[in-house]
Amino acid sequence: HHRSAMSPEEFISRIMEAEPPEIYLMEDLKKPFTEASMMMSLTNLADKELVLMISWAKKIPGFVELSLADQIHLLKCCWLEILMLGLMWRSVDHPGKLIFSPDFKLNREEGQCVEGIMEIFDMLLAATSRFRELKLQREEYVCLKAMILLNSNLCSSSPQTAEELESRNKLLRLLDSVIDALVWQTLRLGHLTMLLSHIRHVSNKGMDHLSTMKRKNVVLVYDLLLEMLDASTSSTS
Amino acid sequence: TSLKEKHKILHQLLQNSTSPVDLA
Repeated sequence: HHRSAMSPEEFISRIMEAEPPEIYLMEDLKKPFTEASMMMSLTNLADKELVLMISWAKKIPGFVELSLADQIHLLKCCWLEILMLGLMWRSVDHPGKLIFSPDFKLNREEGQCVEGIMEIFDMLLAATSRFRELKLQREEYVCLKAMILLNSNLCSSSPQTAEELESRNKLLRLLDSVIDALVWQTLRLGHLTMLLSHIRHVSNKGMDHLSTMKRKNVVLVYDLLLEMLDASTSSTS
Repeated sequence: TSLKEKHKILHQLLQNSTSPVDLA
């Protein structure tokens, strides 16, 4: 496959422009939280963010040129990683706190009311402090998000038809563009990409936790979040 | 079609040009 015509600088400015607007929970939070009230706030916010994530993906150069099947598979595989990376970026300057949104900030102790969530909070806080240590830059953050999106389905199925093969080649060229945008600092690129496996790990933990909360009827999951949760858990099982 | 059926909302949003803020 040959390289995309866009320069790394152009590619970065395009994905910077694609960033979704800041989103608010807009609920009057009653504290202390209960298991149900915290899970409801988390899922309400996630559902709003998912809608904006899809329009973000469509603004990533070349994404809409991929086959519809690839667009769907990529998003259903990476949605929680993208949400979590966004959370880490918002929290990077707030040690010990998780900034889900400007009106919904939690510290790890507040997670005590939800069974099994503190371990996930700790993993999120650990990855966030690593980004803080690395002094993660906005350009690097948007590149990592694009990388997670484009890389999320690369190893799960080999193309069968000509259309799938063409879409896969486009995908590989897009990944080249993202790597090109970061390759001038190879050491840093290495450290940043090493964090991707941690993000995937905490995302898998989060997916299992959300499925358990849904199965136990602790929280109602519906609309787009339900569709993405079912899509993701059915493809992994 | 089974892909579209299974991912109805996602498919609609991918095909849709409505501004995301309205949808959110």
